[in-house]
Amino acid sequence: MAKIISIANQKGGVGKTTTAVNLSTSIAVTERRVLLVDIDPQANATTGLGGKAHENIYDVLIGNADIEEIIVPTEISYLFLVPSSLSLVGAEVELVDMEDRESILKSKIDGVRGDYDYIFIDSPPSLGLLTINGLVAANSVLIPIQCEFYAMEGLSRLFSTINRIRNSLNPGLDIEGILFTMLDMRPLLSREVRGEVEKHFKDRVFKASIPRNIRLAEAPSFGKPALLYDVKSKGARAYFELAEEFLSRNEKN
Amino acid sequence: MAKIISIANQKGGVGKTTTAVNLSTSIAVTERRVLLVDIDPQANATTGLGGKAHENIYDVLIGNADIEEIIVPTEISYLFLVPSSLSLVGAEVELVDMEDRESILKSKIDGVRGDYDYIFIDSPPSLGLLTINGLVAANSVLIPIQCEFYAMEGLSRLFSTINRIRNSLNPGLDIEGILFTMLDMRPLLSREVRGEVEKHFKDRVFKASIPRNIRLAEAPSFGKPALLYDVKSKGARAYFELAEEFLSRNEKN
Ligand SMILES: Nc1ncnc2c1ncn2[C@@H]1O[C@H](COP(=O)(O)OP(=O)(O)OP(=O)(O)O)[C@@H](O)[C@H]1O
Ligand SMILES: Nc1ncnc2c1ncn2[C@@H]1O[C@H](COP(=O)(O)OP(=O)(O)OP(=O)(O)O)[C@@H](O)[C@H]1O
Ligand SMILES: [Mg+2]
Ligand SMILES: [Mg+2]
Repeated sequence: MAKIISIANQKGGVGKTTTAVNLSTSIAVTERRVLLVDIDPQANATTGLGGKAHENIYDVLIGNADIEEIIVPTEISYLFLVPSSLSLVGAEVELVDMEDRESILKSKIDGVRGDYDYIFIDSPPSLGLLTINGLVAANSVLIPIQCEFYAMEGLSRLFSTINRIRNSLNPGLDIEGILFTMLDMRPLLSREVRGEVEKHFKDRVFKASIPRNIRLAEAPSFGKPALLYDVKSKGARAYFELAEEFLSRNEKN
Repeated sequence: MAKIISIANQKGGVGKTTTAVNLSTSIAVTERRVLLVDIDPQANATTGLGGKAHENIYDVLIGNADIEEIIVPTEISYLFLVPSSLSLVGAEVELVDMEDRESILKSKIDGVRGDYDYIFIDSPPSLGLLTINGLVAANSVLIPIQCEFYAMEGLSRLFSTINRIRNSLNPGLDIEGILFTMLDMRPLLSREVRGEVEKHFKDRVFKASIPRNIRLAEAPSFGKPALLYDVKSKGARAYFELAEEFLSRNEKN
């Protein structure tokens, strides 16, 4: 039975997609079966893995198709992808009138949980219906954060949304961890924000953090995760360390 | 009659808010009357100018109040603010069933156009109903972009949305310009992306560009634009140069 992890933060540009692509790859290379579900209409995780945005996830959500039919392989043997669709923007409006509109994705994903060890969901930069569907379907949520003021501001709203979902549709929703991304420890602002977050969230902060590293920004233009684009890069190594920490937390028993 | 400029790009974290706050400030210090309307539920532009998120814009959009009643002054004498509201997230769902749902903001803003020289609108990172309301109300759209792959990917979708709006509700919607933000010209990727954008968009790209500068990220934690926080900083100077170029394009007659 796969564990399902939503990667979410409504603040834009904090490294959700970069984390989704590189963490799922780093786990797949250890020969665990991984599925990445891209529910962001921007379809960045889809192109970051060399895939093509396809109408299908839209059809699945509004009920015309099953999720098995739209899963595609990637260049990494144990990693599979549910590609996003540009018409997902319209889906938010259409889902509104559907029954159980917040748990549609959950009912679709449950059908394939048996085929994977881990399922990651990349979310758009919003707390709208698509992100909520991801949080309702998930066992836990991984929160990438930049050490900057605006990114900090949004955290309390993200946590109140998580608590709302925990108290209603998904009582088992856990915090997988808070991940510092694009970390540059030189500016005082970064050190201050990092200190605040560690004080407040204690052991829910991953020990691994991701440095700012240009190879992570270059890799998507080749449709490859950093591990395939430049395995020696600081960025690829940081995500591999994150994968090791993630696996040791989830497979310790 | 004010010119209305929407600042939009569905890609997250490209500097929409930083541009909205610092460009509007740089114009206001030249004693032109400026209004900044924050329609992003994150309310970053509101706090970046030292304001407080307030329920009111929500009441204005669903019809219970007038925009004049919710305009607040800022620390900068000629700059005024329409604060955002956290419940705007819910507004996208409520606006869906309203008549003329895409031009509600326009009808509200038209009432105050006579009081200002320029009105800027900060948008959320999406192409949903809030951003569309901003594009329908605007005379032109200013597009901040980072020189990175994912940011480039979204441009064609942004332009197809702009064209759709131009062909329906707002035939006069113009491109104010494309602005390079967080620009670091060292990586090859940045130079390649910049070259592509300049080749494709030619004179619609601002000559001014904004370098990556930590003072721009620090200023919001003090609720101040960079011009007030550190007027000598590269970031503040770059936005002042942008303001000069913006004004020379708009007031040449
Ligand atoms: N550690 C890093 N070092 C350098 N660049 C990075 C790093 N992580 C992400 N980036 C780049 O920063 C930009 C933002 O990252 P990304 O797109 O992953 O964020 P996101 O949270 O998914 O954005 P959105 O909110 O639009 O979905 C991208 O261009 C990406 O390539
Ligand atoms: N030129 C710059 N140099 C350094 N940091 C910057 C610069 N411009 C913006 N930032 C920082 O980068 C982050 C993203 O910028 P900002 O929040 O303005 O983008 P946005 O497009 O409004 O994001 P969102 O999509 O979430 O609305 C912020 O933390 C901001 O302080
Ligand atoms: Mg993303
Ligand atoms: Mg913003």
